Amino acid sequence: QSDDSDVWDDTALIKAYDKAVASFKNA
Amino acid sequence: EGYSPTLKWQQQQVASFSAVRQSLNKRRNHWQSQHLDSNVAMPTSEDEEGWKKFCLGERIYSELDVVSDNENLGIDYIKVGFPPFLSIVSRMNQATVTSVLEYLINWFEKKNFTPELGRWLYALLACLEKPLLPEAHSLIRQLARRCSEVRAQEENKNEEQILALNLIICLVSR
Repeated sequence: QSDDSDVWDDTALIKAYDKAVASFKNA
Repeated sequence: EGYSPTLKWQQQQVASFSAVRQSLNKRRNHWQSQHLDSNVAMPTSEDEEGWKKFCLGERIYSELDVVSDNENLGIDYIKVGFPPFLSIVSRMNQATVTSVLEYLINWFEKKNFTPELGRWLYALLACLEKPLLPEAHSLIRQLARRCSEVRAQEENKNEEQILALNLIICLVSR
């Protein structure tokens, strides 16, 4: 598994949520 | 029909969510020790109204119209609500996570879904540690039922909202 330190800043949970919601459009 | 996500999408969300929870656990100690900005005043665990205002902002809480504030270049978190920053949620113990989840679900039982609410619900679900306590179990089932109810009432397919509701239903049920 790649190191995800770069994306794990203070906003990581917000980005994870936004990404999950956006992903539905491509499903 | 047409509202439900595919099984493949659901499985992807469960896998991603699991990875998010693991990363959160790994970094919780680090973020707990980070300095909080002076404007972040986290309410006490029992302060239901305080937490609703903190998470959703005074505008949503007081049901005020959103007025564009051109002269203010910075974000006023008191007005728009504090997002679930890691430096904030990492400071919440399990009792507080469960209480805030309950407060926001109480809010959602009577009010509309908003993106701010969705972000907080997702973040709090990610913070819940397993094994789930019976009250947490009951709460998240209540949350999924409410999401399902709101989704069923949605006639004009406000797409963004359906996607967010689907995500929460999927994470709770799977």
